[in-house]
Amino acid sequence: TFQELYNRSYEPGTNQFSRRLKAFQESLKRHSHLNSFSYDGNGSARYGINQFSDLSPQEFKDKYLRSRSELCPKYGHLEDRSYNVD
Amino acid sequence: LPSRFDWRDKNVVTPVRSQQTCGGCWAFSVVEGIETAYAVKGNPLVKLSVQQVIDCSYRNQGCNGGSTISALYWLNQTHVKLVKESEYPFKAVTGTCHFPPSSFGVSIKGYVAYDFSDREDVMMEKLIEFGPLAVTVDALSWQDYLGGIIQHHCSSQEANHAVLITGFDRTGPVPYWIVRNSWGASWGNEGYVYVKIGENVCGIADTVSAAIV
Repeated sequence: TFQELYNRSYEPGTNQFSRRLKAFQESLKRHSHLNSFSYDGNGSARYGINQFSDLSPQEFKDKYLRSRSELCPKYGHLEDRSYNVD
Repeated sequence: LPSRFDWRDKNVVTPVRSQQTCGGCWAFSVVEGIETAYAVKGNPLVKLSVQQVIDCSYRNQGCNGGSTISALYWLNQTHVKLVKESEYPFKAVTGTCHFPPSSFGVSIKGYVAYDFSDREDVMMEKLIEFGPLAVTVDALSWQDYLGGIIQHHCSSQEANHAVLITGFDRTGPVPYWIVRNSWGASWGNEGYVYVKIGENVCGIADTVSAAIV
């Protein structure tokens, strides 16, 4: 169902199928853990199967999480005086 | 401050995009912020070229990664005019920087960049004053996100993803930021994710920036 829903075509019996199946099964375990922190009534996040469920966390990080952060000055009341404008 | 505010309600936010397998989230958040800042000034809402920033922002690594602050620094230093997306379309791979002949372009006059951790109240004011805010977050657990308000499972000071805050909502028991992502409209809440306000969840207030158009 996942393959159909997200337009994947992994041939059963191949290495790729095994890898993706393992990543998918790990995702299901992860969802259980993540959802155990959710409480009814306060709008907590829900976690489950989506288009990334056949990726391992490392693969997901390598593909999609490529931003680096930079240190910025802490905001203070006087900061508004120094907009970086010509 | 209003209890709820979202730049989408003013019709100045372009539709959610997909970065596909290109690690150019940093460029998406910056360009999408400029699109809205430009429209807020009374101009038409125009889709600007993310690919132009991916290809040309030399202090970054294109689809291999980059930073919102570096991109804004580059835009501010060079006064490059961002062309329309239709003239410099997204290819999902880093390409050669080029300058299509175009009479239209949007450049920035400056930018602001601050750490608002422990000052998310002020950050809400700045969202209204400047327009959408480009932020970096720890989004590792977002791989599995379906909807609702993120309150756990991520860290501050470990940012790895850039997104754009378009609004906030404080009408319910848990106040939250309304955050635009670049993983397509089928992810999360029609492409958006909600992050709890007030505890610097996922480091959302650590690196906050906005372009001035």
